Amino acid sequence: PKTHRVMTLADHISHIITQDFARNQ
Amino acid sequence: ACPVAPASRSSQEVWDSFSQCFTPAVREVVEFAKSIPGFQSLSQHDQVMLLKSGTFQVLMVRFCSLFDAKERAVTFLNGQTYSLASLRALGMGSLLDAMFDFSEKLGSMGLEPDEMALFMAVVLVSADRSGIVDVGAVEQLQENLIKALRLITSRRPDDSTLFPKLLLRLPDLRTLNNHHSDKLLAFRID
Repeated sequence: PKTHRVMTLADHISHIITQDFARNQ
Repeated sequence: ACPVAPASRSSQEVWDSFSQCFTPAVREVVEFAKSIPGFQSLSQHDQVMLLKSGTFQVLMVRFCSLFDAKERAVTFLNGQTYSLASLRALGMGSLLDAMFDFSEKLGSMGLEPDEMALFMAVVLVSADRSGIVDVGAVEQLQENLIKALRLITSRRPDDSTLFPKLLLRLPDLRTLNNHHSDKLLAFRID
C-alpha cells in the first residue's frame, strides 16, 4: 500500500502558499 | 525548530520529520513577505508568484544561521546539533554542501538582524519574474528595497565593498534554487 506522498520541495512550497492565500481570502 | 530524528529512527522517519519542518518555515516566509512595505499592494496573483519562486531562496538565507561552516554541523532551534555526515543520510548531501558554502560567505559579512531581514526582502522580490503580471510594480518595489539595503553602507562608511558583495549572493541563491528546489520530500499518508 502507498504510505507516502512524495513531492518536490518547490511543489511543497507552492502548495502551502496557495493554501495560505486561499485561507486568507 | 524541527528536530531531525535521533539515530535510532529509520531514515524514512527522519525524512518525515525533515519534510514536516518545512511547512511552518514556509508559512513564516509568507508572513514575512506580507510585512514587507509595499508587498501587499502588489496584486494577489503577483504576491503568490513571487512567493512561489522566491520562498526557497529566502529559506536558504534563514537557515544560514543554523549552519556552522567551521564545524560542518547544523544546529536546529531545539538545540540538537547534527554533523554534515549524519545529515547525508537524508540524501541531501549536495544541497547541504552548497548550503555550507553559501552560509560561510553570507556569515562572513557580519550583517545585523535588520540588515539580514532587508536582504531577505530583496531576495524575495528579486525572484524569478516569469509568472508576474505587473513586472513594473515588482521592479519598483525591488528598487525601493535595494535603496533601503544601502543602509549597510551608511553604517560602514569605510567599507564600500560589502553592498556589492551582498548583491552578488543573489545569483548564488538562484543557483541554489535551480539545483535543489526539486529535491524530494515525502509525506506519510495515513
